[in-house]
Amino acid sequence: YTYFPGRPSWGRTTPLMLTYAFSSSDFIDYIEISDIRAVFNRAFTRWASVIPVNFTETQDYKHADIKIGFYSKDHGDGEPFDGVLGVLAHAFSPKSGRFHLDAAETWSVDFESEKSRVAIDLESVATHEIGHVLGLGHSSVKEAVMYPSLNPRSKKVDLRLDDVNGVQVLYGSNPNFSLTSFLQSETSPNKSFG
Amino acid sequence: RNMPDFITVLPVNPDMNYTWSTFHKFLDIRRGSEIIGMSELKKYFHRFGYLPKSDTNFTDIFDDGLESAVTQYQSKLGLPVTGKLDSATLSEVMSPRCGVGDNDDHKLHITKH
Repeated sequence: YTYFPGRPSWGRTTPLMLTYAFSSSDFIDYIEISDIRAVFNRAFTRWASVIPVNFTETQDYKHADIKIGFYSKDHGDGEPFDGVLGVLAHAFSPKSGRFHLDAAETWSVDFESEKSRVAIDLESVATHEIGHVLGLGHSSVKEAVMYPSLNPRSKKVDLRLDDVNGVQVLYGSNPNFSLTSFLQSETSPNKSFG
Repeated sequence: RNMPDFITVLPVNPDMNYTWSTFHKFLDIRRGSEIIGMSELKKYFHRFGYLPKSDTNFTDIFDDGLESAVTQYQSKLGLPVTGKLDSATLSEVMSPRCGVGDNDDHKLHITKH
């Protein structure tokens, strides 16, 4: 695991309370908002299960800590998106909270219904970008959520030990987190990594 | 006959026009070769932190700088370190990815004001 320069984080207030909101103007319309909310809820919950942080969705976009939106090409942050595939999303280091997804991708919450060969799993990307929002950089561990690439029609949503170790250095451990249980689940033969 | 060490299936159909899909033409290109479009590959490595930020004038020659970038990239992403544009490396390069850079000075590091 790695960090941003200077290892910025949201601080170690326990429990840390962070809000997130979706842009009403910069969004996609071919997936039900309820499905997108469920995807992000699962992604935030995954990180919250290992560190003492509470994530809460808010309708108050302007004042949310984490602002999520779908943008095309040049969208004003100096990091333009590039169309289909290539760069899928990016997020800024703490405490910026900016979380941008490329609107040109074919985002999917269910590969059974989305048949495109270039469909990208929204939950996998959301889980990865939340790692950046929290302060993690990219990992060299291919199985880790924080590895930089993700192929179309593949899923990688489960945190690996490298992800957990990295984020717990920044925020400490969730009191309900059990390393033993985590390791058992990580090596479970039923666990799929896409 | 010579067999490759490993074979990797490219993530997307290179015949289709996606970002970075044209990079498949650089497979097994050697240092010193000049190929049209190599500058785009250099821009890729520059963007994600494997070429110095100060480098902005990219040629189409596979030079020492690019070889060094490829080696760093392979090391950073847990690929076999060969310094060559082998199939495993190009497959990874062509894969869709996060826009945050891989090295410290190329990350999206902005503080809130």
